[in-house]
Order: sequence, then structure tokens, then C-alpha cells
Amino acid sequence: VPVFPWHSLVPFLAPTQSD
Amino acid sequence: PAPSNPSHFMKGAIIQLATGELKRVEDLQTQDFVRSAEVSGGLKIDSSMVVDIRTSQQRPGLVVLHFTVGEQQSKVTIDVPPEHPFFVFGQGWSSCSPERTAQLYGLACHHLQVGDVCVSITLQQPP
Repeated sequence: VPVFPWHSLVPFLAPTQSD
Repeated sequence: PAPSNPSHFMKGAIIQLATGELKRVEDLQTQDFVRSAEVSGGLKIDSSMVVDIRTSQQRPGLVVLHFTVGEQQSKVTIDVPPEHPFFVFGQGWSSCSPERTAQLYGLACHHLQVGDVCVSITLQQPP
């Protein structure tokens, strides 16, 4: 039975930094 | 052509939390994501609010979701199939088309709406 990591279920949304 | 369905969203799929605990995808709760991010090191959970939902003009069949992400309210846009589930804080799995999600994955979903706050992950900023 395959096991999937929790972080594969939610989007990785990287805010674009502007400083 | 048949859409590619990531099988981790299939009802019954086994998900490993960062604590090592195993849960079925349909049994996950907000705390599972929060705890996992806490113990994983390097990742953090952001709150991403849905501010707009449209059908894609460039890519028929997809929807364009606009989010404001995290404390900085950064604007992020992603294109997804309407059946793609998002985890809404305090509510659980939600998609633009709960009917299609149920058909393709067997996963029960709420209807994703503007104003919903989704779980997303980002890199932890160094202190």
C-alpha cells in the first residue's frame, strides 16, 4: 500500500518577497 | 483524455504525518497539518485566503484561483482542475467541483468559495 507524505496534499505557495 | 488523478487524494489513501502517524486522507484534520509543520522543521503553514475563482481563458477545463497568502497577504495565482481538493481551516476538504471530486477520488468535499482560508505550506523564514 503506497504511503504519501502529508505535504504532498497541500499547495506550496511561496509568497514573492519584495524588500 | 483521462485527467491525471494524483492518487493521494483517493479516498482511503494513506498519509504519513510528520509525527510518523498514519491517517487516511479523508480523516485528516486542521491540527494534523499544523502539527506536521511544527515538527517538520523548515516548513510552515500559511493561511491562504481565496479571493477570486474564475474559469481559465488560456487553459480550458482549468480554474484560476487567486489567493492572498500569509501575513504579508502576497497575491498568488494557481491553475488547477476543478476537482482539485484544498484543505480549508476548520472545514476540511473543499473543491470548486465537489461532484467531480467525488466522482474521481471518492473524497467528500465542501464547495470551495471566495473567503475560504486554505492550508498551504511555505518555507520557514530564518529568524
